[in-house]
Amino acid sequence: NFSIDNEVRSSFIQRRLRNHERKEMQREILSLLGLPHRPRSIVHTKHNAAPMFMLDLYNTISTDAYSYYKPILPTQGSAAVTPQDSRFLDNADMVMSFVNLAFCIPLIADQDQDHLYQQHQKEFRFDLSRIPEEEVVTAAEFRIYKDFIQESYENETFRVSLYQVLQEPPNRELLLLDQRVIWAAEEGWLVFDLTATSNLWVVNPEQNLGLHLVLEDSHGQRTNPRLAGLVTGSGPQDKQPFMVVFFKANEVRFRGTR
Amino acid sequence: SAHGNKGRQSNRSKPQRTVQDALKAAEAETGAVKDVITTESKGCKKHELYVSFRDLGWQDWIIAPEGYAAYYCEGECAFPLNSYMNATNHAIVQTLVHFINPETVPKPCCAPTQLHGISVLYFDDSSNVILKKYRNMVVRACGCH
Repeated sequence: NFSIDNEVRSSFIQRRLRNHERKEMQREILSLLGLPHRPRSIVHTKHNAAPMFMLDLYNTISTDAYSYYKPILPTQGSAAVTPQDSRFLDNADMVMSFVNLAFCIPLIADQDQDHLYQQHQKEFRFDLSRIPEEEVVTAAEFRIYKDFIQESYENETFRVSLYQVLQEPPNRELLLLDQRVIWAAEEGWLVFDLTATSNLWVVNPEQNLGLHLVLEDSHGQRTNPRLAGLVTGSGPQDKQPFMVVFFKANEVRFRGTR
Repeated sequence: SAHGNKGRQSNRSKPQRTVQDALKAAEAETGAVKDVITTESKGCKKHELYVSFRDLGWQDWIIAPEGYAAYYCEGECAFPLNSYMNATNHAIVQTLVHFINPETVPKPCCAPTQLHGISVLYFDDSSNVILKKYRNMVVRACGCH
């Protein structure tokens, strides 16, 4: 797995590695990356919204401080990196994107499937439980795509409200995090700040009951987010909602003894 | 100085001369100058070692980069060390002391003097994507320590 330049006179690595040596070498490199093993299930695609956005972040670093790395994949149409993201990135040691788990919750047979589907379209859940202890959240964002909709009037507006779920039904309790007005003709990523909420979820994982999105038309009537062009789960893969969190290590990282 | 306070005080007026004398004697005894000529090409240098994530079969979960040039340092740190621009001041002293007492004092080591970071983008077990900056992963320069 290694190639060395022609000038090298030493011969310690210029031979074919035996199987167990190759495994040892892989373990060493995994250790460098701070991973106990490679991911167990690999069912992901690099063309989902989150990986594409992360690749944009990677390319931002690569063309900046680490200029000897060239961009790898074309990332047109991905969740564009904003100047604010670049600032967060400068200050971060690690960035993580989280997939929306609410859409993956299996439907229960005796419940009304349409109702559940509608419900899941407005609910978003992210598992922040696997964050290493030494990492501190410096910024977090929820990103959702707003598609152009032809059916609406040009100057029609909608109000999008994002809530943190404090208590689940039947005594549902919600905390308003952000609210904004969008035009029907608008197209692109809506970014909501989730820094405070993420910090709370990291410290108290039991309080992570997800996010709830409410869409109202210009008359204050609640409506399906899809009518305003919001991609909430059933849309194209490269426009799926996701969460991104920026971390800073609060102590020097030591590799564990093996 | 290996001679304690008394010796240091007595040599304070011409300390350089004492070291030079010791080196001249060492050269004469060991033929060190001849040795420099033969070891020059084996001097402490940076060599490329490419770690290929592609060849490791990890491209399904490491999104970027495909691999990275890690580099490593190899070569001798031999007298006269100050001809190597990357030798630290202390490495030069270490060489001198090694000359005086080769049995017990080791030579300086050829090691990285400047390191660089890389960033790696990969999937975790839950299909989340992680972008991590790793410090001190790539050797930028080697020198004698």
